[in-house]
Amino acid sequence: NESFNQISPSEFFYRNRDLAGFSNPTRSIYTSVRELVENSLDACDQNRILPNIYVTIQPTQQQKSDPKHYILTVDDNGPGIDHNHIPLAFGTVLYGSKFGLNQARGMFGLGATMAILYGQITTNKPVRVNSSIDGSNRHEYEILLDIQKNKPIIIKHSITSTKKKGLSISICLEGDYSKAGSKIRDYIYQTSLITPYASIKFHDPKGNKYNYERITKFIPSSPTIIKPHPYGIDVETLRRMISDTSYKISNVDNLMIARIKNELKMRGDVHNNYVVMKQTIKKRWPYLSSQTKTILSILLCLKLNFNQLVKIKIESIDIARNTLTYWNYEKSKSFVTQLNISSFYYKHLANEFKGDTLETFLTKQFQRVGRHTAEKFTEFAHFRPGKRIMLMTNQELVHLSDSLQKFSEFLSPDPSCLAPLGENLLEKGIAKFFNPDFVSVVQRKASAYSGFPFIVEMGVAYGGSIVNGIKLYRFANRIPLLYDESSDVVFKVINDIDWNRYKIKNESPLVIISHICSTRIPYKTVGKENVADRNEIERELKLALQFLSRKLSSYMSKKGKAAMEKKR
Amino acid sequence: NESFNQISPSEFFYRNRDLAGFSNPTRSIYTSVRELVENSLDACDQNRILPNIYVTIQPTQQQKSDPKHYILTVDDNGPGIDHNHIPLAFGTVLYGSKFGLNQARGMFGLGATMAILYGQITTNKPVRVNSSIDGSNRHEYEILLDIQKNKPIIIKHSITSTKKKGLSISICLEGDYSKAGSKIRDYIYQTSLITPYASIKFHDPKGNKYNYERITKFIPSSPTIIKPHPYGIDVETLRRMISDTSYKISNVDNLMIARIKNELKMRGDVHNNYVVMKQTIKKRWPYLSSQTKTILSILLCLKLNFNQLVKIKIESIDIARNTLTYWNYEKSKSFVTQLNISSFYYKHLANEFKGDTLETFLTKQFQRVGRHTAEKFTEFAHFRPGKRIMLMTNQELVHLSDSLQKFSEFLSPDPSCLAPLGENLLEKGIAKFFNPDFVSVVQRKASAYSGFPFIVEMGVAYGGSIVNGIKLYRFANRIPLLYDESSDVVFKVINDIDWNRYKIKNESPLVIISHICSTRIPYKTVGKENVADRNEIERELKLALQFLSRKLSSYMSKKGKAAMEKKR
Ligand SMILES: Nc1ncnc2c1ncn2[C@@H]1O[C@H](COP(=O)(O)OP(=O)(O)OP(=O)(O)O)[C@@H](O)[C@H]1O
Ligand SMILES: Nc1ncnc2c1ncn2[C@@H]1O[C@H](COP(=O)(O)OP(=O)(O)OP(=O)(O)O)[C@@H](O)[C@H]1O
Ligand SMILES: [Mg+2]
Ligand SMILES: [Mg+2]
Repeated sequence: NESFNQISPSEFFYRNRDLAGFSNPTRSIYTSVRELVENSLDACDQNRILPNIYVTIQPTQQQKSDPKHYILTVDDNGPGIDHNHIPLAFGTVLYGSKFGLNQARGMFGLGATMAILYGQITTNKPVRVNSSIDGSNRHEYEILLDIQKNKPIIIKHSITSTKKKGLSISICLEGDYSKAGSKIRDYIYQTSLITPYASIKFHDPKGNKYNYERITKFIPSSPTIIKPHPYGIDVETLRRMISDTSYKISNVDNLMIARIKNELKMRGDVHNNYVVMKQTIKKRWPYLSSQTKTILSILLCLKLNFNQLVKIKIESIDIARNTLTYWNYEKSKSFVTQLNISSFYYKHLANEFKGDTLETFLTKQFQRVGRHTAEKFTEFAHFRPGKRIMLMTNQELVHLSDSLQKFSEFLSPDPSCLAPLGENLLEKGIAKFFNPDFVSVVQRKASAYSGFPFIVEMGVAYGGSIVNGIKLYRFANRIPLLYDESSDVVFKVINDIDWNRYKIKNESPLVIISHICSTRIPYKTVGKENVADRNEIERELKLALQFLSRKLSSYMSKKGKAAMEKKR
Repeated sequence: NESFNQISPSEFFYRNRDLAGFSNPTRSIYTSVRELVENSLDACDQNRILPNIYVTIQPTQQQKSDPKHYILTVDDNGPGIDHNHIPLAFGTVLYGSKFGLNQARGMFGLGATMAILYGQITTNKPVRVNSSIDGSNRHEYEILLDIQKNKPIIIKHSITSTKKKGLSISICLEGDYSKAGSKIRDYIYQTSLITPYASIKFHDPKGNKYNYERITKFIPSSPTIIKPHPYGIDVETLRRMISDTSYKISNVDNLMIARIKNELKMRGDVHNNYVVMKQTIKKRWPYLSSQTKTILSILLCLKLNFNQLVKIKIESIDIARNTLTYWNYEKSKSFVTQLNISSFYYKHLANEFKGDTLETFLTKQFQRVGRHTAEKFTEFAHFRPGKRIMLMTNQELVHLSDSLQKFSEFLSPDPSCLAPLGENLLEKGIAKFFNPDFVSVVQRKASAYSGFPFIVEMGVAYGGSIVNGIKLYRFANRIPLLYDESSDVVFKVINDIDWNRYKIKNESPLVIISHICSTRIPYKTVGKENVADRNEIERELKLALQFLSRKLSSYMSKKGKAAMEKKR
């Protein structure tokens, strides 16, 4: 009596666009600027190109009042996108190139698509995407979204000639610039501060032109892709890692049989005599390749000859239960055979299929785990040394995941997959921007949550040109976060501090800056405006803030003493 | 050089489970309780069953310290789920029965699946679902999720006998009850307050049993499914409504040809003479059914005979461009033919395919739009009367959507699709719960945003047993919202009030209760903890709060005068 339905991800985000930051024309035009600028910066960063980004917002009808239709265009000098990928990249939700393990601003595969979707449902106009990957051919697309099916509809596609590489995307959407304007200008200004090697131009609807030139030509090295950190890895991730390392059974065909016979130096049809074949295999065993050994072991365990072997397909070998599952092509069904565990050939198979030892698995799969650490961990987790990962029961897998969380002697993560600002740049930037009497910054060592490395950087500034009132500036992966401050983990940490101890009141001229960078920021919302209170991140923020508040405290007491001196 | 990938929706929510409220063991066990209890209440509401819900949280190992594994079980006396739907309902993300247009707590099709996913990745145990829809057979399932493919893996399925209908679901997951316990108890208590006809039992890990008996047997009538309201309908929704009403071209087969010949009273093969057939059709035209008229019009416009007509499939008719597109089965490709617009039969086709007039469309598709309102609107939007909806250009469609937003004379929505508490129940509940000196409640008239009707109800209570400090209780569709208060639209509205004017200070004993019900609540997060600031909802909240603060203000001044009097 209930009618069940499945909806596509684009249909889900169309119905629930509030989740992605598209609740009203003010927020939507802001979020659209963000999504497009962040895509351009990511693309340039990944290819070590100094970014030149040009943002324009032009009303379609000058004299109407807000909210009304605007054309938002973001143009970059990045690598562009290969034209074969353009319709899917922009016309499909949950499709992108940033699902890997390195630091990037984008991570969901839907930012640009959502901006395009919002434009389409408010103005019914297709998006215009122009891209050149070689600086001579430029592919020009007009694309509409099939929202129910989550796929693009190509309205137009033409090729023109050009002299510059890069991507330009133009969306017609309903916005309220009178309300969103100051937030958009803040966003662009703060982005240029946190990305000092980027040049950003902004041409607003009123005709104003803002030009934020780069102040350095030094591009930080693009974050490398790296193995995950063992701390906090959950069971699902472990299972996938183990199955990725598991031995893949190749399909046996006549070509492979020919090769095997060659290795066995078998002549003619002698292989059809089971006893003779077994003797030949035994005699030549030390000289056989490992793939041949595996296939011959299967052959002998199943007591088949070559003609029979090509008629089946080995599906899986379960060492824990000593069974082999194969698909019989002629009978079109699967069979499960119990194997003789005392056979030499079964033992050989078991060795192939039981996978690496736990120590080898740890050193291969995770960053910064050497033999010594792996052995210490195996002992800590009460696994016997040499435990095979393919033989782990479900319960042992959960215990492994729990132990990875509790073991305290893993080295802190390799920070080369991250791109923090660095204390020097952070301090210089704060001094230049706020002109304070006091600045202190700190960069914490790399840490991890759920296998994802992260670094926390923080700064405080007091007095000088700073206006009264404690103000917080939050950044994540070099993106300024301007909304939903009060449900962000940084705000929570700041509120937990008893500022009176440091002689700081609500109206003190204090500025706090935080920057979290990670291979994956745990945002609370698809609109990427606030960070969730993951315990490990909260802890690092607390420690950074405690360090800075002690520095601030000693400055305040010196300042207090100096004022006392003056009075005398 | 970039490698693009598509990920499934379950993979997306696995990677980004912070979005759904599963960031840490404390929040996750709370969110899991919520998702399951809300499913049970929805199921009972929809079938007008007085809900008996039994929640148990039991640790798997008593003596360990938090966070640790718990078994969370929620058992209800609802209608159960047909066993064919169970694996998909719980094993697939974006699959559910609540995508329609009526008020329900659930709306995303992923709540229960996310709780199961979190359990699986922290404990590797399958979920246990037992369901009986007839009170005699009970289907028992153990299900694991294939997270990458977004589908269920059935581990076990058996049928036992039972005497009671309903669903029971049991998840083993890692939680932190020491931190989440008070929030979970608050949630259950507040749910029982806002759902006075539900009985909820809760058996907690420490062995405590909480029993919230129903205080009324009166179930509010289950909200009906209703047409959308015209206010705020976007272009995508309009397009889908129009294509749903568009004339569907039926496939012509021999059976249909036989029927047509019958209507034409044609004998033998006379139809193969085009001239004779045309005369016959003209003579019998007034007596033909409308489907026959349409097919014959196509036949004559394309100048085909019946034998040729069955070999093609009509794909679409574009009246704006006077073309007909058909698929030729023999040649396996599409053809587009220009039609003779002066032909009588073309005019007949155009009439069929140009769709309803705008006025008819409005009265058919939307609630509470009668002929008179539809004509007023058509004039307001500057469409000529009798404008055909299938002939609208893109620009006209956008203009229609804009005008639907600006027209102020639509009747307010039909509230029968909503289930508010009502002022009486709200006032009684507040009086009973807070025992205040002063209570005032208000229920605003139904309003709409983006076509979704909603009702705002609010209450304020002062003094009596209320402790010092302004406290806010938020509800949406009868769900208590206990997290992320400060990024909720209700909080924003309350903060915008200058409470000093009403002699209210930060430490005054004041309680504010808000309840928003809608066929779709615009949550900011998949975890359903805070509501987005949609302009229309914000406005209704403001007006409700202004009304209540005036009531409060006159109480405060009377109270002040009485205090003055006392002093003399
Ligand atoms: N300016 C650009 N230059 C080059 N590639 C781009 C550009 N903009 C988008 N892309 C490509 O299109 C893909 C989809 O972009 P989209 O914004 O929808 O998702 P995303 O950036 O991967 O993730 P997120 O939703 O977090 O933004 C990106 O992954 C990237 O590969
Ligand atoms: N206790 C129950 N009794 C009857 N049907 C249920 C029960 N729990 C879940 N269902 C069915 O399973 C479907 C999926 O539930 P799920 O919680 O994943 O999504 P939802 O409730 O539709 O939306 P949301 O994600 O917002 O909770 C529901 O739509 C409902 O049809
Ligand atoms: Mg992006
Ligand atoms: Mg649900």
